[in-house]
Amino acid sequence: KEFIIRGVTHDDNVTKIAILGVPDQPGIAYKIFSALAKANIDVDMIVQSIRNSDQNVIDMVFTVTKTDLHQVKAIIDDIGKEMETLGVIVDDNVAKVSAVGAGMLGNPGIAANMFGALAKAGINIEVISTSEISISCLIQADKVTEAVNAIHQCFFKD
Amino acid sequence: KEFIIRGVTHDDNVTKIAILGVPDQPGIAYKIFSALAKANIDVDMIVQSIRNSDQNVIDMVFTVTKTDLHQVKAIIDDIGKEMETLGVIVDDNVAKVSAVGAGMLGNPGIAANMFGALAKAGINIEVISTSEISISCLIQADKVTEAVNAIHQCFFKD
Ligand SMILES: C[C@@H](O)[C@H](N)C(=O)O
Ligand SMILES: C[C@@H](O)[C@H](N)C(=O)O
Repeated sequence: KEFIIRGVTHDDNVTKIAILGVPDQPGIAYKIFSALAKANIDVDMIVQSIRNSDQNVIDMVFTVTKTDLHQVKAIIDDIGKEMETLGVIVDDNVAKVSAVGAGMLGNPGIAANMFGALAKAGINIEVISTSEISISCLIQADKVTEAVNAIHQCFFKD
Repeated sequence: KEFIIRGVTHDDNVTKIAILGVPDQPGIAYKIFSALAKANIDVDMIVQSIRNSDQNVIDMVFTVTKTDLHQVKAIIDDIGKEMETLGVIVDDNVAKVSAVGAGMLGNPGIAANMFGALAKAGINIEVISTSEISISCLIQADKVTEAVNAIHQCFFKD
């Protein structure tokens, strides 16, 4: 299957929020994101990886705009207390960079190439989320231009 | 912005692989996924959330087909030893369910609704990965039909 990478996009109006140690049981994701939806907060990435402890808790990571940060923090602090989580991390020193295309699946080298481009530029990948049409990474905010150039170079050899 | 959810998809030919405690430094994601690409392994989801420890390590989670599992395990076990990771988890008791549409961003309620549908069906969400056009969840394998029906019901009220 032919993979067509259409472009490299970026977004620097991003804040990463991590709720540490939410109960890993049905209803929790709903609770968190319905509270944000109720406040009309746009959520971009949502990333939940695996339970990393013997207790039934898991970290929930998502991104919102820098403008919504204040309001989000208030909502999440409340939820965090109610769920007795291990804490909340707010990191606005991030930017999102994505390789966008079609038919990502069936082309194992695409993600490797994108990660390789960032590695070559010495840029650490902090969060990864993928879909059939995109590979998105959160990186340090001030590296975003470098990152876009590196990935673009890798796929389009300008 | 109008969100159009086009459908609910699922995939039960899925195995979840987690490499626990990989070094969180440039070049690591490249190393893992170029090794898989070299062996022509198709990787579907890649999910990396946040560092969950004071040491500079992080968990890398991805999915491959059940058919590739054997070969993937061999590759990842080698990489794991070389990187001195904390271990590898292989879980083939999972299936993937996705809500697919357009313009996900700008519609905070969509993810909440999907998570709510799963919660109402008592289905635990194990992994989450999103993009502008899709919200994907890994759930227990034998819940996939129930999950698809629940999400479909929620969005299409059949
Ligand atoms: C953590 C959260 O995703 C939980 N497992 C749920 O199903 O809602
Ligand atoms: C863990 C992995 O993503 C690492 N941070 C890298 O940049 O390759």
